Amino acid sequence: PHFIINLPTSQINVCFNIDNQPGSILNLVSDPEQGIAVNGKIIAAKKAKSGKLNTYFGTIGMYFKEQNMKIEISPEKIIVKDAFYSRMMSWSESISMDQNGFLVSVKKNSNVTITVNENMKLLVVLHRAWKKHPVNVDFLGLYIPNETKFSAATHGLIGQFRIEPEVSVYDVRAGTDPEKPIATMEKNGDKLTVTRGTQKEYLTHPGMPTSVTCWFVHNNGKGFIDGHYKDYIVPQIYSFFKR
Amino acid sequence: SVLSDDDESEVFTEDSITLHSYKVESTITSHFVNTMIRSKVVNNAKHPQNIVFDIQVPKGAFINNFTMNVNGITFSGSIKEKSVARNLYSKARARGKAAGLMRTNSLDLENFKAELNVPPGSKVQFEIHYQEALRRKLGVYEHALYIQPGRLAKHLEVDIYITEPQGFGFVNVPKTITEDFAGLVKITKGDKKAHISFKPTLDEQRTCPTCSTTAVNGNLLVKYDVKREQSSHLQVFNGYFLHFFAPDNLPPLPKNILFVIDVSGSMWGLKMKQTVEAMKSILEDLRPDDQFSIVDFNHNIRCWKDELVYASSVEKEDASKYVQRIQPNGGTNINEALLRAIFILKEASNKGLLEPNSVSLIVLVSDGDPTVGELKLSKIQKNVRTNIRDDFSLHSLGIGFDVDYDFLERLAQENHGMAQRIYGNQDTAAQLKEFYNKVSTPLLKNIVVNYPMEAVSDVTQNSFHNYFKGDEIVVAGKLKPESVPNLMSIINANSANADLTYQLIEEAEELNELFEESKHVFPDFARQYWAQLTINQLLAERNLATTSAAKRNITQTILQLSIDHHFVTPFTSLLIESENGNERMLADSPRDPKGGCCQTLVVNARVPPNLPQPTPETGAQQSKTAPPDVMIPKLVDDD
Repeated sequence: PHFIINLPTSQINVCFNIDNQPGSILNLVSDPEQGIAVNGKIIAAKKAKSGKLNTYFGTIGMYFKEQNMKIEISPEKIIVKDAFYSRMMSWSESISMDQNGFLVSVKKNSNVTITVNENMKLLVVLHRAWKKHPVNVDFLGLYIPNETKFSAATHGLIGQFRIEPEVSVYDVRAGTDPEKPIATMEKNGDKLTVTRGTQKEYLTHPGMPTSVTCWFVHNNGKGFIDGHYKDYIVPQIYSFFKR
Repeated sequence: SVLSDDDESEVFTEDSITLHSYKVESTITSHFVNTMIRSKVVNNAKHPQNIVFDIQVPKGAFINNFTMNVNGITFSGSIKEKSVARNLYSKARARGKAAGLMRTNSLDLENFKAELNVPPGSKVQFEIHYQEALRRKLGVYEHALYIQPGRLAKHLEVDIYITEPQGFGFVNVPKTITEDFAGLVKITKGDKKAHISFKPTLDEQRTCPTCSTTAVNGNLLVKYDVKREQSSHLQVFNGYFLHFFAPDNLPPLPKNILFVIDVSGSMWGLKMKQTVEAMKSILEDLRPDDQFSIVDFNHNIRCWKDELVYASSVEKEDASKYVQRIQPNGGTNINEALLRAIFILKEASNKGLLEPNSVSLIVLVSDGDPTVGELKLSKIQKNVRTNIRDDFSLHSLGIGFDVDYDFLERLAQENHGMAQRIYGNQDTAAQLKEFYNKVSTPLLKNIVVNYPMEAVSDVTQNSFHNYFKGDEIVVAGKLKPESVPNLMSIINANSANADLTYQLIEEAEELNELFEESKHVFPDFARQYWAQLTINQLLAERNLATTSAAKRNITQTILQLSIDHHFVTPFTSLLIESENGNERMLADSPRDPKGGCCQTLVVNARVPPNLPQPTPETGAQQSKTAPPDVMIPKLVDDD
């Protein structure tokens, strides 16, 4: 999967890929104070393309400890579980479920929005591939608006950027690919080489990707993310990130 | 639909009447059935003979045409207001130009019989059309055809064409007239279209190789369901829309259920034994978060427990033992029993003992009229209506022949419930259990279906108390001519501890392509489906109307709809007349005053001596109808 981190103060987008084994689960957000965990399970394309096997998020799991709600979203179905009931919703119809300030809203074959008490919003976008496509598979995208209120203790591959890091990019120069200049990125005093690139973003126009220009961090976000990407592997779809 | 002599091969019969062909064709489009039965008969005898066209129509279906052709003279049908039709018919009768037509009730069918005295060498063709909206029950649509040609047919052909825009979940034919014919019933199934056909040769129809009698006599039953990828499906066609809502994958709502069981003397024997069997199984199926109790009544009212209890295994076992100990005797005090049940539910509710999103039901099982306490049925209805709360529902099950099913049905209708007749036989326990299964799993409550006001009109009932698993909510309406090409609907409902909102947008006329490429589609399905739903709802509303003015208004609306959509309803008759209007017949909708027993409604024969032999069931009623001149006006106009 690829990640795009929007840094409003620096006015830049930073992107990186995480390539991990299919079946492994990555922690994306872990807010121990509010009791919120968001994880993504990796799936692979049907086969390698140009020698590379692409990976994606096949399942997104969300756990809201306070409300005792668990949401599991896959390209096949959406399951919402509370202490007493388990509900299955389908991507083939638009439906919303309101339960004590907890709103799960499915937009037919497009996205699921989870709104908690109106100050927290998470969006999962469905990417459907052609069923008989030789390589591509259905996968999911997760969008977390900057306004979503996580606590200061929040971590995870995305959650750690709740507090915007000090980032500057300078010394833009030609790289091996003339289309993609390289530059030096300084993050909280550490320096790394980044490459100019574009990534697809589906939030603005669902179903129609918008190209986002970003500075790409190589080696699974090494130097930009806190620690090593393998630190973010968790055992269960509803697990919290542990340092 | 005219007579043809394309086949001269003979079928030798004792009475020299040849059934030239017998064709049955059902076209099912989006669960709406249009059935045609056509029979061509020749009197080969050298003397006049009575020829009978005798078919069975499922209850709930509306007959919408009947035509005859006698030696080239066509009799065609038209729907008229009852008294208008009767007057025209009377005039014909006065001139001796009226023929016999008979409609009678049996348990779940109506018999339709036309009888003609036919001169030697004459050919007659009968053709009847009826329409029926299939109701989904326990996840299945059932279409039954009653194939009874009565004699060997040179050409016998049964075709059922099904077109379902949602695609089929499954299609099967569990009954094939008799098991011997199973191999002759062919099923062709595609994604959205299916064809079931049955075309036995003359020899295949025979009861034995040398017999001249037919073995073709029984039901052809088709069961199917459509794919349920979406909870609801909107179909827009020819200016009408149909909205089918049947969500699944929802956790069941807890229920509070009161079983009110008639244990009067008349229940003694098989009925009680079967009721106990059913109750044992029903109790077993209660879920731990269900609350229940049992009220059993004869002239006295008894309760297993005075309050609702949770369905733990201990309580269920105790209740089961209680039911098994019941010895039926005494009278029937329905009024007190129902009031007690309502009291128990209200008490539990007032004390806050009912789960917030639970569904409260009373299931009444009775086999007879009240004989003790309040006897006036209207007073019992009023007592129940004034005491019951709007969020409770009352379901009625009438066992056997002596039960006043109309009364039980009214009780259920007035109180958001369903009614069902249970036939008192070896199968009673299974029938009771099947009914319980229908209401045992409530999935949603307070369902409201909305459409943009500017886009639709004449929408049928759009709010419902409960939705049970396996059932289907159907709403229909008209599209306003100036409406946008897309129709949107929003359904709000309460599920277990959550509120749900379903939103659906469907493109108008999306079905055109599917239907254009299908030869066997009933093009008026949406229009007629809407009309049947509306008429049935108006009939139920009419039962509940409190003023005669309101009743009159509803009657007038039903009458107009029946005429516009060509349905025989309780307020219309089908007048069948020859091209010059000289000869007439009349078909009315039979009433169901006492349930199961057969009742002759219109009996008139141009040649009365050869009326069919009365069966043990019909004999008593038929004898009451003689002489026809006296009885007919009273029976026909008894509204």
